[in-house]
Amino acid sequence: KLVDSFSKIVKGLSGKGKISKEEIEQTIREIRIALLEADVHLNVVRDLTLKIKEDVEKLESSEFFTPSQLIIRSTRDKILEILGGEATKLEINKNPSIILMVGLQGSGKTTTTAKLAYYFKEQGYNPVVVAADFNRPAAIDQLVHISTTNSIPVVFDKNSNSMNIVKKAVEEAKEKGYNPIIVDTAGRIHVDQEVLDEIKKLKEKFDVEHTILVIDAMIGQEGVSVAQKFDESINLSGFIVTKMDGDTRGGVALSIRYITGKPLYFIGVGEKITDLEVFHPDRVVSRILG
Amino acid sequence: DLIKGKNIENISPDFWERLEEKLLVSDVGVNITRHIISTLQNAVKKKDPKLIWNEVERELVSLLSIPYSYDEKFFPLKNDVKDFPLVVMVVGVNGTGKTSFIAKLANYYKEKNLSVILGAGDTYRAAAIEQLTYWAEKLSIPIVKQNMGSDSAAVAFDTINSAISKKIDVAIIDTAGRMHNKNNLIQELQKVEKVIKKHHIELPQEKILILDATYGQNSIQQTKIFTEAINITGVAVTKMDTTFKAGFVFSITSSLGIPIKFMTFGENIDDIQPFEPKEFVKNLLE
Ligand SMILES: Nc1nc2c(ncn2[C@@H]2O[C@H](COP(=O)(O)OP(=O)(O)OP(=O)(O)O)[C@@H](O)[C@H]2O)c(=O)[nH]1
Ligand SMILES: Nc1nc2c(ncn2[C@@H]2O[C@H](COP(=O)(O)OP(=O)(O)OP(=O)(O)O)[C@@H](O)[C@H]2O)c(=O)[nH]1
Ligand SMILES: [Mg+2]
Ligand SMILES: [Mg+2]
Repeated sequence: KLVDSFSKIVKGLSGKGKISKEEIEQTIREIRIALLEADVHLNVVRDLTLKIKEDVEKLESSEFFTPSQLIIRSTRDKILEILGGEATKLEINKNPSIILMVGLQGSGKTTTTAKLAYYFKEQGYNPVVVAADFNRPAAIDQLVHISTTNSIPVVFDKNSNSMNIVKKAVEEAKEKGYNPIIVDTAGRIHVDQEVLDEIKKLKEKFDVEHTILVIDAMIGQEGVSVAQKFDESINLSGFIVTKMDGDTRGGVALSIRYITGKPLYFIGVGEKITDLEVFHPDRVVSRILG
Repeated sequence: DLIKGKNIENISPDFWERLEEKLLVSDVGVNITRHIISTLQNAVKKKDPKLIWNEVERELVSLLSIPYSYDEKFFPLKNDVKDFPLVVMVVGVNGTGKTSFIAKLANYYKEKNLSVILGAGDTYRAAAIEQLTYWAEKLSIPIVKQNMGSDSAAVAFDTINSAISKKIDVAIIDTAGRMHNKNNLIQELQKVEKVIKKHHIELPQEKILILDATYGQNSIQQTKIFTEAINITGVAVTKMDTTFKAGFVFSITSSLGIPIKFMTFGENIDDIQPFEPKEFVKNLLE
């Protein structure tokens, strides 16, 4: 676990006072391995360890800190900085605000659509969810079930298509005062331009305020490419990382923040409707570093 | 452009760096990557540098080639329990593609003219039963199901009952997705297996763990925990069309000794293949 390996590095260093150039190199190497094993992207690991090394080399002769303390603090600070320091609130400014939920197959979009509606309901809004996945068997049944069980209004029609159902939802929202409109879409791969175009067309036709990429915390090195391709193609507002209740270190959170600079709004921490937490960078640093 | 290493007289140090990078970004993981590089560096010392590329491929293929027994009828799976259907239990963490895999596996056996029955053992998630029922109807094969919230083990037991009485060749049991670090959920899986064993101690013959090809190093921990709990007999890697990498498979085979038996490459019913190490390595190194 990154938590185990990082604390091993820290134990090896703390209280050592001044350390040699070789020890610095060795420590940086161990940090590199720990981050890779946490599924942080290779390019991010490279940039990060380079920056930490520069930090340490500049201040090696400081009388206030030992190189060991600097390495540890520098790593923590850099990761926290990348993750965004503080939580970023998902702001709703339009009325009705349309939020598109997109992502790879099985990442947790349908579940998160309902969770996000529940979150807004608790915040005093009047959300509605839209079943716009016409591809996966029983996808519409799934969203309808979760929504009605939790008294969240849902717009659905098994014989429609994504354009028409969103149109219907917007009309209903204006009529009944729903806000926001959260749209569940079909899982799609980042390397298929044709399916990405479906989202593009929705954004051309409707006034979409937020496009959120739902991404699985367990994703490996491909996570960066997924975030980049989705962002380049359809312009994302930010991310939600799901399944953080597993024991994966979730290095993807760091990678996608570093590469795109876009906010990480929430994390999913379970299958219940209430299992959505606002993303707090400091908590995830601890997870990545211990 | 790693092909540049194919026919060079002297191997540049840059070649090893680039191979290492290629392996790491394919989720092969730090330890296995190191092992592969050092093994190859030793092998290359003794041989003609011109053959290095074949050496790389050969080493990677050998790491993936776990010998396992199968029978022709059910290849790559095996039914060594006479007078019983082949019972396949499908498990894994949430959203990896278990239910979809079952549909593909059912069709795979159907195309071999075998009879198949499905067990809707995910009695927990919204519309899980509806999702599997859709596939049963599409494939015109029987399905055993109860209401959402019913006992998963009971559904599994009933499915095998039906398979036995109707003389069906293959019974495939779906289970709910679960995080491997949730003890109560892992125990539930052990209970399902225990109940299945009431039919015959050697059932289920196959316990297939579904791993998502896009996942990173956590797949190894998943495999460890699921194997400790119910002794996984094989892995199916899904969503290969999303990434083509799935480098963690090297750890699954060489460190954990569990064979990869299937891969799926898309959402169509026929996007399933028995695992072919040479094909996989060729694509990985592309
Ligand atoms: N443990 C856990 N499970 C989750 C979380 N979010 C979603 N899931 C589960 O992950 C599985 C997939 O979730 P879905 O909401 O169906 O995913 P999806 O992205 O809509 O899938 P497709 O529509 O097929 O692309 C389900 O079993 C969910 O219950 C989470 O934060 N933690
Ligand atoms: N592109 C692609 N998508 C796949 C593949 N296999 C499954 N999927 C998709 O992944 C999503 C999740 O598949 P499911 O079969 O519902 O996964 P599951 O493991 O049963 O999910 P839970 O029961 O909720 O844990 C669906 O949208 C599938 O169509 C594959 O090989 N390629
Ligand atoms: Mg969905
Ligand atoms: Mg399922």
